[in-house]
Amino acid sequence: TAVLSVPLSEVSMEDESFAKNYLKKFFNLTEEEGPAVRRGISPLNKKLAEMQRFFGLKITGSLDADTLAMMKKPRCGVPDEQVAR
Amino acid sequence: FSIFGNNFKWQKRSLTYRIENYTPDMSVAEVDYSIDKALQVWAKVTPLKFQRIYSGIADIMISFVRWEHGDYNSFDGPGKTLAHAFAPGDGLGGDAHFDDDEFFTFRSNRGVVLFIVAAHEFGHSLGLAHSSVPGALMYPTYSYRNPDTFVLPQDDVRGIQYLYGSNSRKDPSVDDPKPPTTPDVCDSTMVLDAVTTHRGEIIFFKDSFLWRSYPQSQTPQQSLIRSLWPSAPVDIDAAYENRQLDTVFLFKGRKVWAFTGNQPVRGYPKTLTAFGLPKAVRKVDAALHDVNSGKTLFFVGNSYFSYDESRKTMEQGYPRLVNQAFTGLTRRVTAAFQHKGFTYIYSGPYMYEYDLGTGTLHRVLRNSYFLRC
Repeated sequence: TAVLSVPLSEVSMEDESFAKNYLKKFFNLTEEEGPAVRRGISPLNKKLAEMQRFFGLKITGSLDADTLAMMKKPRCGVPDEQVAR
Repeated sequence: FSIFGNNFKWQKRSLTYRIENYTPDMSVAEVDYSIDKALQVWAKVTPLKFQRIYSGIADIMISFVRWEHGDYNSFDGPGKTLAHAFAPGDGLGGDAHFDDDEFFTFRSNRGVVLFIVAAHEFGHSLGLAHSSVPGALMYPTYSYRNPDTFVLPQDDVRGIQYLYGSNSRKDPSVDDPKPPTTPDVCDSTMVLDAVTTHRGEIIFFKDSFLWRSYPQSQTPQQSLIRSLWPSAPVDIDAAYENRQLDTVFLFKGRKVWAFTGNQPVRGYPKTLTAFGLPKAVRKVDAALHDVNSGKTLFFVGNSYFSYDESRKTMEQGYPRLVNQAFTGLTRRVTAAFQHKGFTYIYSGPYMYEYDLGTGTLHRVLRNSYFLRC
């Protein structure tokens, strides 16, 4: 058998910045510091998972193609997470 | 459904609204009609009533604005955010703002239909937050719906009646159309409309919904057919993928739509005769593209046709009886697709696994076998 490594699609800086703004606006992503972040559970990953759960997407906690496609759909400007109101 | 909070609802039942300005995309009459119709969506199922005023402060102030417009909630140019509204309350409470960098339409899907966007925003004006149920009006993303046939989905009816109760004024003798519900894909009695492969995924169709299942996914991803293919029909009859053409064909009645990726193929929809089917055939029940032979089988009632994709002609000697070629298949075929060399034929709530080359029946499975319920 031959093991081939499949290159993961790179997420552009532009996409990442778009995703961060999206999560700030609709899922109350805040810039957090502290142990949780140091342990690698970044707020971004957490909020991505939260957004994926809300939209019924595969919960990966990472910015995959389906998640980015959902973020780019035309939508309502009211946040999806109530705290932001 | 979800709400902003128990005290984010109107205490009165008669609310006022005022249209402060207009979008140049539509006539004044079209905007007036769309806004009124959008409010009636909610009035119809609750004790709420809406009265239009032309000056002063209304409960729901409606305006078309761009970018920064005074509420610290800037719009963002064409696309992305279409509109927003505020939960019930004084001042900005209840107000709805529409991003005039969008192209609003009265009913065409060349832009975004104002009625649909407005009905969603007025849900917020009345106290509903976003729903995570695909197909609900309060689902956050926009998808085209025909305003002439729109019926408020069940999830939204439950939400607004949780806040305000039902419409006591309703005449019980008048039968309203039943609110559409989002089908439960794991309902073992559900009969799918169609199944097809699509670039390595398997797509299941039911009513206006589809579920996309791909090898790495735990649960299939549900969405509206029209959020993937805006110009596609709903309640389809059949679907199949021609991998060589990288095209998915959707069948409904005598028409056939074609999509490559999520783009419609020019020249479609075509009629069934373009696929070699006789004029007398008014619909197909299922379609199956055989990767090995390059033939596509069209199931119609208890018989099936075989279409040669490369020569674009119907094969001689068809139609044939289904139960002659497929042992054990006695009822109407409802969907069919091929996966990893096996052919799967749905009939009622069951799915039959065949070796198409020999016609051998391997297993009889439940409809939900691939849906990881």
